[in-house]
Amino acid sequence: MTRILAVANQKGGVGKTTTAINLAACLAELHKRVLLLDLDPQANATSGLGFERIPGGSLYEVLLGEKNLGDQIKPTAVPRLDLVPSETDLCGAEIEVARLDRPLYRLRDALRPLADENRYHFILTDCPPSLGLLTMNALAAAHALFIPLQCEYYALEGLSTLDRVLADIRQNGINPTLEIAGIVMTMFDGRTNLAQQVVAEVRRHFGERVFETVIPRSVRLSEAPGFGQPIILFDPQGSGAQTYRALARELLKKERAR
Amino acid sequence: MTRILAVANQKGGVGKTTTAINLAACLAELHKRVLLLDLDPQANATSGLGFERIPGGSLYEVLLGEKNLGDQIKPTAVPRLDLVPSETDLCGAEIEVARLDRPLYRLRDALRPLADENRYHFILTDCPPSLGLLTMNALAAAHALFIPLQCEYYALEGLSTLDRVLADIRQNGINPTLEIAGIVMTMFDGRTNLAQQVVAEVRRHFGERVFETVIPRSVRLSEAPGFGQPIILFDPQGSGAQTYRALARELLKKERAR
Ligand SMILES: Nc1ncnc2c1ncn2[C@@H]1O[C@H](COP(=O)(O)OP(=O)(O)OP(=O)(O)O)[C@@H](O)[C@H]1O
Ligand SMILES: Nc1ncnc2c1ncn2[C@@H]1O[C@H](COP(=O)(O)OP(=O)(O)OP(=O)(O)O)[C@@H](O)[C@H]1O
Ligand SMILES: [Mg+2]
Ligand SMILES: [Mg+2]
Repeated sequence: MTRILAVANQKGGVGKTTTAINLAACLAELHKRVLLLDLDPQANATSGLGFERIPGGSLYEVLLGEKNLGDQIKPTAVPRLDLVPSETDLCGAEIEVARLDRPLYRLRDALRPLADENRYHFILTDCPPSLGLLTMNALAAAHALFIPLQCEYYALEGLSTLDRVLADIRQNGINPTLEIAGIVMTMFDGRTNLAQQVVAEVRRHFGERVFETVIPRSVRLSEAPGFGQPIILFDPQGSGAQTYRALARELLKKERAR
Repeated sequence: MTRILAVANQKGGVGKTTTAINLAACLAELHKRVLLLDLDPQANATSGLGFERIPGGSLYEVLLGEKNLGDQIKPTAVPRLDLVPSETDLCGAEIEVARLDRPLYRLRDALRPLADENRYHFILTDCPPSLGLLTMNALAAAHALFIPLQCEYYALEGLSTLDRVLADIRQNGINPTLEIAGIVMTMFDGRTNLAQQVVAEVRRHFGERVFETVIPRSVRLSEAPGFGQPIILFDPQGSGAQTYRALARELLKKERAR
């Protein structure tokens, strides 16, 4: 059964793309077949995996119902990891999709054949920093929401908004079974009180839903995208690769226990 | 003559809010009268200055033409600095404004009486991390675009998109005289090669338009919002306050030389 995860948080710069790329790569390393969807017009997951934006190659025409999702899939440098890249046109998707029939379910409908084929163990969606129609499509299509959270005050503040939106999506029937796959703390700098306070606060409110694995601030993680590589190729033995591997193992454990 | 600056960058987490709050406070400290508009539904500039979200207190009804901007203005703890706070409803503004007449000029029209009164030397707009209708309203209303840029690869990548959008706004007549007030490098960590490379690259491409002042990574800057204070009140003698003061002085110098 293909498990669809939306990597989302409306707060900007919290590590969504870094987590989507590196979690996907580490799951592939653990012999899972993974598809990463770049749903952000910024196309960071696309360049972070070494791809250029390809006009006509994104989810844009898929959301408009003019192309099949399967035709947009590209293999990456990581075995068992495929990507649907983004493109600039995706910027216009929100306004165009709003005018169509079933605007919230365009991605869900497009993913259905792929999910039924069980071609992938996981499909991950990298979302833009907003709660607009692109992110809402990802939340409507997903089984669970994977929340990267920076160890900072503004990120903590945004979590209550995200929690409310999630409850709303369940209650108003957009996606009644949408769960939280987990919250992963990112860019943790143990030397600052602020980071420790934020982690303690999040664990107090969200308990089990917070991954044990905490991603440290590591300059290698921010250098890797410049070389178009996930961290397991760019710096395979470093702390970034080790902690994202631990995160992937912890996710698989949680999924088995479901 | 009131100078209107949009603090914008579609890349998330680059320091837009931190720069909008602290530059505004430092300009007020230099005896300029400043109004800060929180145009981001996340309302970070609102909480960063110690305010709660106030239902009905934001730019939401102003953009819909149902309220005057002047009625939403609140004084802050900093003399000569006023704020128009954000609220959750602002989330829905983009879809609603899209249906109205002159969707791109709602903010510009609302600001005109205030700008004509010359009540403020500067009006700064904190924008959300996207190029949707809220940010476009800010760009259509502004005299100049103030771009905070994190010293990271993805942020650098996003700059070319922003530059293209700016050229587009000028050429297609939305705002033919929109300039770049400047690019300020943020969260600079001199110990990493990446930060130095990004700064060098940006200076090479954008030359004079990049401020000399570089904002260092400083934990005090990320702690201040938790206390609802700008850095000049939270840690007045620290590196964060000193560099934002230098940025304010450099901006005033550039403005005088215009
Ligand atoms: N653990 C980490 N250590 C150091 N740098 C990191 C880490 N995680 C992410 N970064 C860097 O921080 C910046 C923000 O991360 P990223 O772009 O992944 O966030 P995002 O949530 O996807 O941003 P956006 O909201 O714009 O989509 C990037 O420049 C990235 O390289
Ligand atoms: N110079 C700095 N040193 C350390 N931390 C900083 C600095 N500038 C900003 N921060 C912190 O980095 C995070 C991102 O900054 P901020 O929220 O201002 O960016 P933004 O561009 O407004 O984000 P968004 O795209 O979500 O609106 C915040 O938690 C902030 O406190
Ligand atoms: Mg991203
Ligand atoms: Mg902000």
